[in-house]
Amino acid sequence: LTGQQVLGSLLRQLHLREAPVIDAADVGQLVTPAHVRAQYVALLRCSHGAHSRGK
Amino acid sequence: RFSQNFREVTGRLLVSEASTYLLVFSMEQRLPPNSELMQAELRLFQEPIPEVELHRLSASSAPARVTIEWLQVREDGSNSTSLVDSRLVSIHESGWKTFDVTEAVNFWQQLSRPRQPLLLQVSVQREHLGPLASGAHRLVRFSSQEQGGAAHGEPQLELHTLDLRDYGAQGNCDPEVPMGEATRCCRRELYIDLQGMKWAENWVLEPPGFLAYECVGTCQQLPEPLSFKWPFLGPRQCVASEMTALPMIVSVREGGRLRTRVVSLPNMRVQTCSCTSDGALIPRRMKP
Repeated sequence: LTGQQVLGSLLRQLHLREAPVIDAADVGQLVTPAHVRAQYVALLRCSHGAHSRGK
Repeated sequence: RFSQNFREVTGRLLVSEASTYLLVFSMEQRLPPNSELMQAELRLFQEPIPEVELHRLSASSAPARVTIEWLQVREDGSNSTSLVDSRLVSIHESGWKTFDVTEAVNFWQQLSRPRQPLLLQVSVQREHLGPLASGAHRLVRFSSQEQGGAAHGEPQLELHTLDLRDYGAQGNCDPEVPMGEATRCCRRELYIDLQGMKWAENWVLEPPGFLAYECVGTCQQLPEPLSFKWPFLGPRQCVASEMTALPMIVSVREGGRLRTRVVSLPNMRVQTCSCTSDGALIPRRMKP
């Protein structure tokens, strides 16, 4: 797995053509809401339990 | 039939005739632990047609279709069947007929313990329908256990397995041992550092990086007689057999405002590495 493959998968999921360019100052003011964090943690837990089959 | 958007189409039952056999195989402890099922073959002995009937048949009698289904009896008493193999057999020829029932055994392995015996339903049907079709398929008979012993052709189930202690992967790689040409297939740590990647700057918020793992090393190849038996199988290779998704928190612009979003990228982390042949059957997941 390479960083470029992660980027490709991420862009497909978000329906984007290229990586967005975001200013560091804008992100500095951004607060991750609790429900977003909770969803992330739930998916993390889930991904440790459920495996998908590869080849 | 309850929808107003569709006209009801009535079907007509043309034919419903099949001779059916139910085969029951006690499977517990038949498959060695830590082994991979390569193939399961059902062998049925087709009995010769009685002389009297043979004279009545034309030489070009249509073949009969033999279908093998795996029968699952659920806890609530209901049952379901899954088609595993189907082939034509000549009505004139007698002898051993072989069917591939690997999928049935794979399904059986997914049952929760204690597992019921392996139930295989064999049905013989006429191949062609219509006024000219003959009922010759009824003459196809397979020997049963009651007729006594393997010598008389009782049904047989052949299980071909590989010992994974020799042919499988070894789990996680030992970080202390350097990789060499002879290193057996294993899962090696591979850290993807997202913080260090220019494209991820300022919008990939979580995680800063993750352990993706990779499958490295070699696998023991099948001995010559087996690769001759299964010529459709490619060489055994060390591949990722189970993967997990990677959740991420990203910041995206929506309507001119920055928002945080969770996405889940499929098949990003290797969970298990296995030795497998290109062309090998991928076990179908049994429906709940």
